[in-house]
Formats: sequence, C-alpha cells, structure tokens
Amino acid sequence: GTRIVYDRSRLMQLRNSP
Amino acid sequence: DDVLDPESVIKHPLQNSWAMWFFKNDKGRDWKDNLRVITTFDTVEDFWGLYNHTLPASRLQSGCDYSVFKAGIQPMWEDAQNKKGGRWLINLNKSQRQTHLDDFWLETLLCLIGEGFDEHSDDICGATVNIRTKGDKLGLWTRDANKIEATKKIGLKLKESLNVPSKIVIGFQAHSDTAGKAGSTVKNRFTV
Repeated sequence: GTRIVYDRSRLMQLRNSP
Repeated sequence: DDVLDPESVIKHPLQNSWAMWFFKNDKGRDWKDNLRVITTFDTVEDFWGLYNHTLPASRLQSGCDYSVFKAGIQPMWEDAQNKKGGRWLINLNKSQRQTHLDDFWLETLLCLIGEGFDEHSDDICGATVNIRTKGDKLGLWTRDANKIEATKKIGLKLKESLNVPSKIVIGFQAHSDTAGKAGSTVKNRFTV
C-alpha cells in the first residue's frame, strides 16, 4: 500500500503553521 | 469568500501512531513504575504540540530517558517486538550534551514520524535518549537484528540525517547480545 512520508523540510514547515 | 482551505485546518496524519515515554530514575520505586507514557500522537501537528511543550532532552536530570516508540511497543528489549532486534547506538561525550544532543534527538524523531527510512521504515520500533553523567546515549531500535542489509541501511540513513561525519563509526548491538551484560563488554553486531 502507499506510505505516508514527510521529509524533514515539510515537517519543519508544518512546525509553524497555525 | 471566507471559506476555509481544508489544507489549513485538517491535521496531517502520520503513517503510524507513536507514544512518547518518560523514565525518571527514582530508586525508591519499582523500575516499571518509573516509566510512563507522556502521551500518544498520530499527526504532525500533535507531534509538534508535544515536542514544543516538553523539556528538551539536554535539560533533563541525569538518569532520565525519553523514548518515542510505535504505539503498542514498550521501550524495553523485553517487548516481543523488540526482542529479536537491536539498536544503533550513538554515544555522546559530555560536551555534546549542549552542542549536539537536542538536534540529534529532534532529527531522529523527524526520521521516525516521517517514515524517513524508506522501505525499511517497517523495521523501526522507536528511539531512546538516555541522559547520563558519564555521557548521553541515543539509540535507534529496530525489529530484527538478522536483517543485516536493512539494518545497515537504517544506520547509514541515521548518520546522514544527523550529519554524523562518515569517518565517525556507529555500532549496532543486538538486544540478545546485550541482555544482562554490562554495557561496555558488548560487541557490536556491525558498524557503519
């Protein structure tokens, strides 16, 4: 099946989203 | 129009649910009572909510541990899903607590929750950071020590994510080799 993957930059980007 | 963009309100799901554990070495209590789940999370937002509101590893008292493991796996080698596996171990010297520890821990967590080990992500159980006066230790725990190629690839990806220079060697210890033995006498199954 598909795997939900987040790379480091995406995770850091989401750190500051409201 | 003030219709909300779903992307901005829906939390981003993780592939796995994870539990963050805390261990405090209170000698007056049974070892198992000193180990507790802080919380579990399965979205990026909930991870950051947790991470941003817990004390950095570098400021924990000596003798304490943080562990983040897939839900259902306890952060101990006795757990059925850890037993056949082992851990990549990164030993830090005393000065690295202030310079490297928190970054190493965060980068490791981002690899875990983001499934950063590609097709080997299923072999990951969790990670632990041990705060000790003689030198802090960071461990990445895998499911099966006999899967040599997969385990080596996980070790290489860990080094890459933490920017560990290639000349610095890290070792993998199988739990079956370490159970009941003093740390220093244990032989690495392999190194990268």
